[in-house]
Amino acid sequence: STIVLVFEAPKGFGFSVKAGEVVRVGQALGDI
Amino acid sequence: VAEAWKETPTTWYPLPVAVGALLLVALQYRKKRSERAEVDSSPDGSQVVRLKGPWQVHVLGALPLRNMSRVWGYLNSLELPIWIRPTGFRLYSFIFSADLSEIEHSSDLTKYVSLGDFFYRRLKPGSRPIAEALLVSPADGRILHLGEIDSEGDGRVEQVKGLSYSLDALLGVERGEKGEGKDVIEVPFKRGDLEHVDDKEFANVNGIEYSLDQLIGRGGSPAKDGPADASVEQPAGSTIRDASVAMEVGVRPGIGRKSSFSELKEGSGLFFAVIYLAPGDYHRFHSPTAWVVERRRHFAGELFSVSPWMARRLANLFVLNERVALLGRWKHGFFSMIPVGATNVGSIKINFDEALRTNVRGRKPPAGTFTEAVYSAASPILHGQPLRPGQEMGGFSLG
Repeated sequence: STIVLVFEAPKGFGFSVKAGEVVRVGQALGDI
Repeated sequence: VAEAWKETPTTWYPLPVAVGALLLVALQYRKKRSERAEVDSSPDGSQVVRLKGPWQVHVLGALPLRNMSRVWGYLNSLELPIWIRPTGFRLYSFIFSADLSEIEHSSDLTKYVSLGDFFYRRLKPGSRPIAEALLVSPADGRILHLGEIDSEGDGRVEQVKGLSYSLDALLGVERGEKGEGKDVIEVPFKRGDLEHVDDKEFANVNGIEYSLDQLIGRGGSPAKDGPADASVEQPAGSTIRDASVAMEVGVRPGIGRKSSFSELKEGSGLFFAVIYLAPGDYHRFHSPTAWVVERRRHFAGELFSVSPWMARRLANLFVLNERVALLGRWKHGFFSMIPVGATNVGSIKINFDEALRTNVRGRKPPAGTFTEAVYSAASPILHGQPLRPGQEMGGFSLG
């Protein structure tokens, strides 16, 4: 199964993870 | 009758089974072909989706994936003998590298009565600390793809490198004014189904005081360590009532409707992230931020596998599959989260929406059609179901 997030954010938003990375619930995905 | 029974000669001859099978395949193929169409905003603006990819994809597309998924779910709901459970679940964990040490009943696996129950397991409290970041991961899994959507462009999202799908097809497009071709029914929940959260308590997320105004996007950044924004008067101790879901019977997204995200704020962009949950992963999902879910759109689609192998071959995979698009807002504007089902996990559960039924038997509605529910009465102030970062929202279960 898959979860897709689509969201509006200020242009300064950046992801702190990369494609292919393993993530856990609650792990930081991105911030401004 | 006795005479006829005794005297009538019996003649044996082979039944043309192959002919029957070929006839069934031909009928199925004709049915599929009649449903197929390109993902284009065709002249009337409606979104329809075509199966595109190598021959393996078309073979899969000809299979009764939804029925297979339901049989799979039924078999996995059967209660297992107690003596087989520990060995069986350890074997499953070994094959799919699931970590048994962090699950709720790690000391006594016999508590899981079936594989379906084990699959929908909880983790031990505190197993997943919530980071203090604007956006956190809603699930355990692997990042399949992420980035910014060129919202000036044709609103297509890259599924993986080189394959993209239409965002309008993923989220559905807004429909006409209320009452146009749809019935709105209030479906009240039983009390106690939902966590009662005091607006005040809700506004205090991760130690950062959000005023409701900030939380739902009418204000600036969260007031760190400062008093909640007094400008948002809320009745003292007002609690969020049970969500009652106003069901809107879905209609085919129609002509010239605006996209769900068409008005972006000045200086804002549209971002996306795709997280793939492997069979051995923990399959409940949590809120990725503090946001308010205003509506959900259930697309009763196909149930292709969503493994990275498949995602690299089948274009439009995420707009073909059964999915539940949760649409709402956070303090920076539009926010949506779309759990997408797959062959083995055809059922998507949302804790605050008992009315939702996915992967149900019966004729699949035409591609692109969805059933919409609005969480209008969940909170009189927020006009939707409020969620805190890390709050459990639901999960995927087998079948």
